[in-house]
Amino acid sequence: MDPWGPEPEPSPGAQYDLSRDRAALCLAVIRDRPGAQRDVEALGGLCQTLGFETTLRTDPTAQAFQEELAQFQERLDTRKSPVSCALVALMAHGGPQGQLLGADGKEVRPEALVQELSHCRALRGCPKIFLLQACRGGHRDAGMGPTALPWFWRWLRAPPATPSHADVLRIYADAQGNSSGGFTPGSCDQADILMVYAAAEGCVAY
Amino acid sequence: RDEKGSDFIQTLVEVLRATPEGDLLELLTEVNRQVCELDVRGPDCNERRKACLEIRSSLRRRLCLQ
Repeated sequence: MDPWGPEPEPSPGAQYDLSRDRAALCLAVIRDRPGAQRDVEALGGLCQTLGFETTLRTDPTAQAFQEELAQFQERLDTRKSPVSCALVALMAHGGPQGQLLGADGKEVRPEALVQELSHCRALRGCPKIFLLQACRGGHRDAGMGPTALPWFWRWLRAPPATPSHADVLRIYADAQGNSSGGFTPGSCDQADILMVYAAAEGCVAY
Repeated sequence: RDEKGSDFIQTLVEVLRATPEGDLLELLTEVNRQVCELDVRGPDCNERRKACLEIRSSLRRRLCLQ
């Protein structure tokens, strides 16, 4: 398949073709984060097992978070062999509004980092996985009283205890593809992104 | 997160290593189930707390990493 050519519209039930190269970027603040090194090692080992070429940078500053993402995108766009999947792991302390805190204590918005990669031509139509291990605020879920509980905790207490797939997922529709603006479904920058936060919005990640 | 690493990353790695051929969204649901079952204690409190992942997807196809 020509990586720069028109992207075929996915058929229902289709699966991403991951037969080409895979690339991963792991940016982890490990300073003053006990156990973070264990996460880096575990995730690095998994990426290797799954065939990802992994770039690791520890203790990036807030600016370095953005620079590393930009360089990662540039490398993907200029490499000879196309990639079929990208994984980005961002691990740091989090600010009260969901910011990531670099090793210098300065803030960077994770959404800005995601945007950086959503414009990557080499990844057009390819899955882009983001793992965010960071606090998203200071709320600690104590799970009190079923009527006053956050929605996710009510799931846990109500039988059956397992939240359904549909409950957990917040599906962001392909707005461009659903609009009547004349775009093809494959032209949306926001498609093919999977973001996994370690905590719900506003909450502490453990 | 404690000296063994974070609940999210460690559970994720464990689940994906056990079933790498599975649909990633389904595997993440399983990761979330396991994380939600954990009782955690923050560094500055003795009360048990809960955590829950948030998964956002605009994937258009099944995603299987192996």
